Amino acid sequence: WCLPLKSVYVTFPGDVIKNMTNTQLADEYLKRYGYIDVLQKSGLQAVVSNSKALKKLQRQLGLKETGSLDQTTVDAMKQPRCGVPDIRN
Amino acid sequence: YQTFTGDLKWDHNDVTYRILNYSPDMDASLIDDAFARAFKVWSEVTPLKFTRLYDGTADIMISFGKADHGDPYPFDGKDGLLAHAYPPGEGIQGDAHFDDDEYWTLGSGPAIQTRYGNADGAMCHFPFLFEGTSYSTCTTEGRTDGLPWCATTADYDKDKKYGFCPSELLFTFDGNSNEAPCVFPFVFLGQKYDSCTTDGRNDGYRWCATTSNFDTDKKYGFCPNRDTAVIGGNSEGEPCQFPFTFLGTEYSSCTSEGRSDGKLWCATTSNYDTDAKWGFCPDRGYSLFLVAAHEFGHALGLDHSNIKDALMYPMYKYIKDFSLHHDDIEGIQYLYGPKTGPDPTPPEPQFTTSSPIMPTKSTPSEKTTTVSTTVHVDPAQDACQIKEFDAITEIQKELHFFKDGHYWKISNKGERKGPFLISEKWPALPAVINTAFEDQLTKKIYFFAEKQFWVYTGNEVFGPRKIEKLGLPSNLDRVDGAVQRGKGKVLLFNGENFWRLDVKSQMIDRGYPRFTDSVFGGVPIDSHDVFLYKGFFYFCRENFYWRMNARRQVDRVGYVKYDLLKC
Repeated sequence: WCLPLKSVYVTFPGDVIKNMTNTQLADEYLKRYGYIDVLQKSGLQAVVSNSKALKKLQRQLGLKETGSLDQTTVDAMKQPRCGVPDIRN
Repeated sequence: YQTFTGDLKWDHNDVTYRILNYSPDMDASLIDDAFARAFKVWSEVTPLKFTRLYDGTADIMISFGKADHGDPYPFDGKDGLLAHAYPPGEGIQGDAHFDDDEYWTLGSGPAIQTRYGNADGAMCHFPFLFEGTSYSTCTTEGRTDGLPWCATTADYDKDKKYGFCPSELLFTFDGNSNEAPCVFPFVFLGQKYDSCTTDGRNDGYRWCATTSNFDTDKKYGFCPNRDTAVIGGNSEGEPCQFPFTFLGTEYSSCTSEGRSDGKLWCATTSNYDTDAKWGFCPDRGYSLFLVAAHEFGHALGLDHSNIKDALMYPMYKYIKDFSLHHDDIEGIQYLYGPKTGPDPTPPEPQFTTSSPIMPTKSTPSEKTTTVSTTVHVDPAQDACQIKEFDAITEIQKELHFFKDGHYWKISNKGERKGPFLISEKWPALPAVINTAFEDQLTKKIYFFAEKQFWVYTGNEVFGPRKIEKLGLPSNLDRVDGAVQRGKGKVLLFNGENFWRLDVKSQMIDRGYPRFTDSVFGGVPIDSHDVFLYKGFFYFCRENFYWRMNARRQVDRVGYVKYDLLKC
């Protein structure tokens, strides 16, 4: 009963939630909910290194303010939630 | 708590709302109730009052939609973003949208309200025992017509209590067919369909024809989701097919294999590898009540809170016994102030047997104030024996039945109370009244008897006055029924005719009377009572009622005694 799980991941047709990387998830989340001003022209990597935005998110969600994309923050981003932005740009 | 920039709020306390469409996940009455309770969360701590409109533009327009549903903020499929709402204002401001790729329940699994059977619309009880087998979903076992059913208690073998579960074979919703069931097969654009389809639509909602040929008859309705239906994926609404083959392995239950997010899914055909048809398995779902209460907070002017236990915290969390957090209360009262005054429904008088004091009729005058006295009434008088009531109307959310100086009340939960003495509560009134209605905006109660009418505001009475003063014809002998139409308009009925009263100006609008059957086709034109109850028009004759929905279609005929009086 200790056979290893086959972890073959399949892309299901019509599956709106794509298998994103944590960085992509964070990028989309920070923009969607107002932590990053969508007009900002910085590149993708800049988002993740933009600890200010992450700190703001962590404060709003009552998480430890590490300013980095730690697992707790990623898990929070995956929770079901309201679509109204947390911060109005 | 936070508010929106500029403290956006409504400039009036009587806020209106309208439900534009429904989700196939729950019965419409459960959805109505969830939204009403979600508004009540806020009205209980502020002076705000919420009135439901059935047409026209309301302050808060509520709708379900999927992905791109017409505003600049598309939804995102199952989970993730559940709903959103706009702060108070004109147009889309104040509106609330719910993602219909979510599985809407009451938060703890499928919320299945039964129809027909012998359980009076009770909810399914899962699991339940039937012929010794335990079922945790609706089943067609024991039937030949393929209609899914469930027990409404834990043990059907013992209690024999059951009802039918939502299915396209039992009814459809919205559309133009009056909840008629699907007809299979039906023809659409020349093609034959044996099941519901999303073809022809781009909003992903499943529909069917309610006759055998949509191309000629154009009759259709939306298919309710069965409790075993999958959510999302590319087969929304279809049931899981067990066993199914995935990557060469056979599965006879839902699995998370092949997914990195651990969500349970199943195939809706026997072979995923060849057909690739799938969807997520029903789970606990999201409580429409809790999500709605949060979104309505936005629609009233509250922004997100960073208090984890607050309702306005942006993340969803199921709470069984919900109550508002003080952060939410402080926020909403910052915008609208606390609830003022005593509860609008005064406590009921206590019955005593010591001294049966008959009420002294106050001398009618234009304006009187009444004082309640304690009287003795024979509680044994049985409303269920009454064949025809003088008047039936909804007052303060309770359906009232008037007869010969007495009245009974049916609470929202269907409990019958009474008899009470009319003269105890409304001493200026005669024993027999013809009709009554409560103005939805001012809460004033109008009573009509013969050629006279009275207006009660709490204990104060204005009248009697002649009905002619309202602009009704002098030869009109009585008003048989009244239906509130919103925006201060009330329809007054007498036999073949009806008039429209403008409550504010207390005058009949121009262009009336009109013929009842020209607008309300299919109902008797000699109804002895007409009233509005839970959004439906009721036309009564003898002990029957004809119920008409908002689209002016008679959707039910039944017994006043059993369906309304709950005998």
